Amino acid sequence: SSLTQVVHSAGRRFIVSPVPESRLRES
Amino acid sequence: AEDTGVRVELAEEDHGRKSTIALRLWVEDPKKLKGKPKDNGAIEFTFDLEKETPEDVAQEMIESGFFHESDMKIIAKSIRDRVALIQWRRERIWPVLQ
Repeated sequence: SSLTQVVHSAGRRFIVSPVPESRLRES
Repeated sequence: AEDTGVRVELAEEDHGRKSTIALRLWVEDPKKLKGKPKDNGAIEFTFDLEKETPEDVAQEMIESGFFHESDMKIIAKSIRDRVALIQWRRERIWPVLQ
């Protein structure tokens, strides 16, 4: 899986996934 | 809302019933940040509209290494703008539930 999970010491979960190309702004 | 270069969107449909919502945040324009973001991913997290503040989440993202501390304000503002929009929509669409 390409998901990464980071749990902060306060307990909040951050789940990181790739941003689809279509959602990234072209520079 | 001002273009902060950081995009925050709902990660699930909002039915206006729960105080906790799932949000997804990603960097659209890294040039608007002072520090370099950790990677190019979308960060999904939950946010309690009644108990938490955007500054709380921004601080935790910085402590978790996603962003440099100099970008605290821009991250908090991006979350605050989206949360304000969600609350405005809730009051407009589901006023009875409020």
